[in-house]
Amino acid sequence: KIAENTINRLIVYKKELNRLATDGLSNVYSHKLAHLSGFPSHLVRRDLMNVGYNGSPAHGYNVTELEKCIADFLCTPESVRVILVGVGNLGRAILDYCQQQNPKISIVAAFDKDKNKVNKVYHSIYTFHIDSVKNYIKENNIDVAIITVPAAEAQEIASALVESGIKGIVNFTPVRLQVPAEVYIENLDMMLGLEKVVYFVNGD
Amino acid sequence: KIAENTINRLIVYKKELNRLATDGLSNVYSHKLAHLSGFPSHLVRRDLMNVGYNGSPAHGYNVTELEKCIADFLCTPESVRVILVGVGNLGRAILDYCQQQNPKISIVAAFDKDKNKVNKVYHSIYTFHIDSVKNYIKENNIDVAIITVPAAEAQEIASALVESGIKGIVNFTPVRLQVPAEVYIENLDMMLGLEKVVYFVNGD
Ligand SMILES: NC(=O)c1ccc[n+]([C@@H]2O[C@H](COP(=O)([O-])OP(=O)(O)OC[C@H]3O[C@@H](n4cnc5c(N)ncnc54)[C@H](O)[C@@H]3O)[C@@H](O)[C@H]2O)c1
Ligand SMILES: NC(=O)c1ccc[n+]([C@@H]2O[C@H](COP(=O)([O-])OP(=O)(O)OC[C@H]3O[C@@H](n4cnc5c(N)ncnc54)[C@H](O)[C@@H]3O)[C@@H](O)[C@H]2O)c1
Repeated sequence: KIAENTINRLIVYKKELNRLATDGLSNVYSHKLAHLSGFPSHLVRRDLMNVGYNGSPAHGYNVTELEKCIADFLCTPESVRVILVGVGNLGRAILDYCQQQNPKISIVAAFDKDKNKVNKVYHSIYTFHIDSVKNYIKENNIDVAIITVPAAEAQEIASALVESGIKGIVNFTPVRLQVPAEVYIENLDMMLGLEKVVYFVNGD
Repeated sequence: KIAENTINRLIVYKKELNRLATDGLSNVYSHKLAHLSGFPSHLVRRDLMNVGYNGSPAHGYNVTELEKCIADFLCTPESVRVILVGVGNLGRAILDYCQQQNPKISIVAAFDKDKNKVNKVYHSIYTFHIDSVKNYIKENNIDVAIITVPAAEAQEIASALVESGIKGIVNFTPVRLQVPAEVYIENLDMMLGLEKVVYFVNGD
């Protein structure tokens, strides 16, 4: 089993390589990739050796080959379908953003309990009533969900999703979700990034 | 200078300790803090020694004392004032969330170019027209800004903020901002978290 932090880093390298490719660069040295991704170069070199890709001292790494090598290593399936629960301010910003960022992972349906939102389409994604989420997950073999409901609703929603077969959750609520050990939870909190900026701006 | 990753971890420990205190726990062992924060326990123990705090084998660490020790080490000023630029879906979700999460860091003003949003109040924060942002930064000694404008506007906004004296930016746009070396940029991308969940759900 690979450490979570290693997977974190590989995903960040892949994103930076993708950007370099869009900017038209064909080669990159490990110290440049280290600078762009914010990790030390010795770790970058070690990680890339782990995925079985070696650069050359003369040219560095080939950008598109390395990106493909990491994508293969991560074996992201060709197309992953995700659902989102809670079509509020944050939910709608995510629906818009996901469409533009990663063609392999797409949000295919959204769910809400507010009658004014149900049956509406936001950023070309249809909003179902939350009562139909269990059937939707089972009928469409959905494994991953994003939760952007208010904190008070989070645990109840998470339990309903896990009961229906969800195996991974991106949790934006400030609640620590109680789920069985085999369900993977990723908690995202933008305040942590803000606190980091405050720390470095005030000087250490 | 302390490594960025160490600061990252300390901020996460502080947040988890704060939650434990709210749940009424008075002591915690390093392996428990490791489990909650997602870092290996040897790293937790090393980090806590670096901030000069030792637990005892019998009782572990005192939760409130340790939280205070980390906060002192990070020397977060008593109150930090931040501005937000781009009061769209994501901006509004952030305005609401920040108010609830961290009393020491507060968003004091928001800026937008949309006439329908200017002079309005969202989550008790007033929205100014973007043309007045430079004066506002200088007159109020603001160091940190959050950017949630569309990608096409991001670089122009970042340059205007840095010219007026901003020293740190939380960047939500997918653009790599070109700013002088002494300006600290934190790029936040929720797709990275989603990709991580997809990886672990598909099994490594
Ligand atoms: N992690 C972060 O950095 C971060 C940032 C901003 C907001 N948040 C969190 O994200 C969540 C959403 O924030 P927001 O500003 O978009 O809130 P919002 O009130 O605008 O949206 C919440 C949505 O959830 C829906 N909802 C409520 N109960 C539901 C249920 N049982 N089933 C289905 N839908 C339900 C509501 O109808 C609404 O559309 C909150 O928990 C907030 O704390 C987190
Ligand atoms: N990093 C992430 O994980 C993530 C997630 C969601 C959205 N985003 C990004 O966040 C940004 C905002 O997304 P959104 O869904 O809230 O978009 P939105 O269109 O709802 O909001 C953008 C706001 O910026 C304002 N604006 C535009 N130009 C401006 C200027 N020059 N000065 C001041 N204000 C200006 C608009 O009037 C609008 O209110 C986008 O860049 C999007 O790609 C990032």
